[in-house]
Amino acid sequence: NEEPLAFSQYPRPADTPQWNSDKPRLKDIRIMGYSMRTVDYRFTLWVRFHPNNFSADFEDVHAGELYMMETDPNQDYNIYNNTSHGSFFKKML
Amino acid sequence: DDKNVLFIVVDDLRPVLGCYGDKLVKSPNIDQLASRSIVFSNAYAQQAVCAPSRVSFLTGRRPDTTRLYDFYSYWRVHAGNYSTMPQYFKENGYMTLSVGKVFHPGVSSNHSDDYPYSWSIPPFHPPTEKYENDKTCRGKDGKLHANLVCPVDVTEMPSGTLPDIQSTEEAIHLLNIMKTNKQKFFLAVGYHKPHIPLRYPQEFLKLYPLENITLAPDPWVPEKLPPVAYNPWTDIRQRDDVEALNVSFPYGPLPDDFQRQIRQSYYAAVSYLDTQVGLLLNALDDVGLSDSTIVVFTADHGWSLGEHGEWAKYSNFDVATRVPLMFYVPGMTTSSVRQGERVFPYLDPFSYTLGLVPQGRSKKVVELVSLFSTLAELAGLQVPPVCPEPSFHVALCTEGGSIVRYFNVSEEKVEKEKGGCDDTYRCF
Repeated sequence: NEEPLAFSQYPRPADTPQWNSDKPRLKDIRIMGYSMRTVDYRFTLWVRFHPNNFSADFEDVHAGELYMMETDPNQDYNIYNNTSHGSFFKKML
Repeated sequence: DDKNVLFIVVDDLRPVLGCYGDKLVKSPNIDQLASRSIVFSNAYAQQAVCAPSRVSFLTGRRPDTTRLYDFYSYWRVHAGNYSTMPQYFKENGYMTLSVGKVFHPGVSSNHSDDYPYSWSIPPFHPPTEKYENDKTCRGKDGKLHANLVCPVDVTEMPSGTLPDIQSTEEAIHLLNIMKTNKQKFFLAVGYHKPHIPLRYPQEFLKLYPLENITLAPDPWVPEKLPPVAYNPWTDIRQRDDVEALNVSFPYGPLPDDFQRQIRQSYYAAVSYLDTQVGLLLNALDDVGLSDSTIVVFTADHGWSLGEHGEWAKYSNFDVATRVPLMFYVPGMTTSSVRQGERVFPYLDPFSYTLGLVPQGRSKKVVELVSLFSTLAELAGLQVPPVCPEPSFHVALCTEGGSIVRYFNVSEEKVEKEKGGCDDTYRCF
């Protein structure tokens, strides 16, 4: 009875917002945000992405997000940096 | 037993619907569909932007397999010759028809909505679609602008109508033809609203007086949100009314009053969409096909209404990725319908107030990428196999398992849902 997971992803051209952040063209994508969610949490890793071979480098993590739905249903309080998230990382991989 | 399929997909619709518990919205017709359907509370798109999401759920493949993250490649050329859901139904003897926005137009669907692979006849696009981003919004200065907030007098619009009204008319026309020809069909209807511009018949504003509209509960940019995760809502900044506000980039914010006007118009657009869906489902009753047609209602992704200081979609937040998803399956989600019995009588959002409870609700976390296999199973077709990894060379397979196993059709199920059963299938 593995807990169902939903994955989504979103590309970015850079680590900070810029004019083409919302809709980067493939050739300009440098980071991909991969999200894994259950009814209890959303865990997102923003990792280096290589558009020339469509590969994501999960050893080059640019940022992370972790929201616990029971205490933060609106996903306002990112606790990624103050929790050990290794198990989430492993699960995502 | 050869059920037809009516597949309704809405552009940028987050679950602000009565059947999802929203207290403000007036969406009686979609709520009525929900009262006859299994409703999924936790359904998510694989990428919160039009073309990548649509190609993903129509091919049953994730973005990393379609390799479409923007708008500028066609999967059959760029990734693999993947079958699509409508193509599969077509190859199984269905007449497949596309009305409005089902595939995203342009390169990503080969400038043809993947016709002739996916569809039996050339897809229909409402002629007034081409005015969508024209200066048709009358401003306070009495001039016409290309605004974000755009309530209109429909009689003043080009051809005196709007794209989704034309789509509904064409879909009803096709339903009549299918009925007359006794043709088994897969009809996909793609509605444009509430995608921006928020252009809708101005009378729907009356449903949402501005004094009743609040800001998002969390309109600020979260302190620990990584800058890379933030989307700077560039698309709405390019609309005339937003541009005139001279809002700073990237974090804004928009003026509070304008935020409330956007939220007001989004809700008004949802109620306008609800009337179109209501007219379409009422027509299904009229032609006597409600007892033999599966109806799916969903969206390509959600939309931020000011939460986290964000607008539009383009992020991984739940408000941008969570979508409505419900299935009406005659004889399964409702008891069989008597000949001639009306299942979806049209309900006027200006006068209808009764709350309706979904027939069944599942809290299971599910994905749009499962639509292909789920609809194949519901229609009694062979369910495509699970894709190997990688699957670029495999034409027919899916990366999303069927979610029919989460359907539970008995009243008990609804009770158990309320009783906090976290696994309806097991409880049933």
